[in-house]
Amino acid sequence: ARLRESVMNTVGGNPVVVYSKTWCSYSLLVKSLFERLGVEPLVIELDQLGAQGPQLQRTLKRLTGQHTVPNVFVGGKHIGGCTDTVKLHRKGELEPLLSEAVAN
Amino acid sequence: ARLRESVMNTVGGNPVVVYSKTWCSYSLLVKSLFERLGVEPLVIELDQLGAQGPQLQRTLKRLTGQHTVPNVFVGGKHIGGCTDTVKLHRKGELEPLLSEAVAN
Ligand SMILES: N[C@@H](CCC(=O)N[C@@H](CS)C(=O)NCC(=O)O)C(=O)O
Ligand SMILES: N[C@@H](CCC(=O)N[C@@H](CS)C(=O)NCC(=O)O)C(=O)O
Ligand code: FES
Repeated sequence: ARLRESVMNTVGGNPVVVYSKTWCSYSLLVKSLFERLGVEPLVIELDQLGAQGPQLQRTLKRLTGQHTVPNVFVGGKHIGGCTDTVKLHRKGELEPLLSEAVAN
Repeated sequence: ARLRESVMNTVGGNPVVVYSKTWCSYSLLVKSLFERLGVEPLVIELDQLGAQGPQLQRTLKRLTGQHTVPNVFVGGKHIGGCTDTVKLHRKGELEPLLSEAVAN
């Protein structure tokens, strides 16, 4: 419950949040996509949190149904993983979400 | 030296070898690419070998200069990672290598 609350505060209080792993190319792809779009995500590297990493990953699974990384939130809304984020961008739907999230 | 020899025997004795990790999307991409091309690679999942996994990864680094996964060999020749393999395929150079490797 404490971790769950912490996740909700994090994604609610930051326009773009990426739960990531430092060694993961898919996580890197999504982080650099946001960079290219001129947005700086809050990045949480799950492999750098010791025992909390796996706990956080389980909490995210319970919250979003997704147990993989990267796990992406824009404007508090769960976007999905790398593929989902890239797909959204290709449809032209990511940037509007970003503008809105950054404005709020 | 023993692990190094084992790698050389493996890549020398099999047309396509992929050193991989089961949870890694880049490793998955390269494995499914070969599948689409009708080739069944020998896959070594480094995360399923206990302590030998990291040792093997270090041996590959010394042998190929590459410390990441996936680590791909065709016809005994070091191809590279996921991006290298996909690039080679886009240039139309992967399938000729595969035909040659499978023929030998
Ligand atoms: N299609 C998903 C794939 C996500 C995925 O399989 N992520 C892997 C790493 S690339 C993962 O989280 N594996 C389990 C783990 O690392 O705990 C995406 O685009 O994000
Ligand atoms: N550009 C390389 C990226 C390779 C890479 O960064 N691999 C990551 C996993 S996606 C890795 O091996 N990280 C260190 C590790 O898992 O030990 C490729 O296309 O293969
Ligand atoms: S760990 Fe390889 S792409 Fe995520």
